[in-house]
Amino acid sequence: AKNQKVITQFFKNP
Amino acid sequence: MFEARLLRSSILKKVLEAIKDLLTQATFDCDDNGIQLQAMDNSHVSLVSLTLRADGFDKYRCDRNISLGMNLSSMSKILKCAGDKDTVTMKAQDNADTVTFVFESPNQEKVSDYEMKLMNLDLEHLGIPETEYSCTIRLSSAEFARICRDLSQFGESIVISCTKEGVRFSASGDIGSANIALAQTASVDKEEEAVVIEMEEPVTLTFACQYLNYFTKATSLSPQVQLSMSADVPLVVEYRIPDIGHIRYYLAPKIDD
Repeated sequence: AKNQKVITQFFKNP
Repeated sequence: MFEARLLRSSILKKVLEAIKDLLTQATFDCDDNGIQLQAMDNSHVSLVSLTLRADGFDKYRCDRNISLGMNLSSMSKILKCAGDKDTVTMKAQDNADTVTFVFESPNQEKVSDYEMKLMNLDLEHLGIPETEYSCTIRLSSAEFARICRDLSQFGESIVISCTKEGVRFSASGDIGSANIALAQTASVDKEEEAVVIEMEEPVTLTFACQYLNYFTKATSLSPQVQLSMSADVPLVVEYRIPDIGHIRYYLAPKIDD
């Protein structure tokens, strides 16, 4: 779950 | 009208091989500059970003921006019908619900066309932030694939540790542990076999083997691969596709709960 958080935070909607 | 023609179908075949384990469907966004694909994998752990520049095609025409939602397993079935030396042309009308692939043999004696239904996919608008990385490592893509394959036998994760002396790949599990250290090369005969490290500060991160192995399906697209790492941000694994573009994979590091 934490992995997903890292990736979604990084690619947050522009 | 959208039309993109490649002299060799093998590039498109290899691109598809490089993404189809991660994505079941994807949108190819086409505009004047070329074709872009950006999608999270099915389990939302990695992101695939593909760029094929218009100038890399033998012929490229895109009158209006168009998004082609494709089922990749269907697309893969169609591309298997093309010979490696065949020319491939992708075509779609504006607002079309199908895309057509035309394959032509080198002597033009055989011409095949395959029409595929397009899909309406929910577009996920993602932004890839400009990032300064603490370490970038360039090495032979075949060597990287070999390392990922070899270390996968030992555990589910690979630790990548980069210092200015070199890069170390490690894995451990039930049968024992394995370490592969690559030193930065002083001089090489073949540039693609060099190990080149640029480092601001040392970084150690852990990644899922399974995903690294999926990424290495792009090995045949490029003789070299570049890994970019910083603490707490996704790893970038980049394969430059000669004369036309690149494919980049982003993978979140494993974090201890």
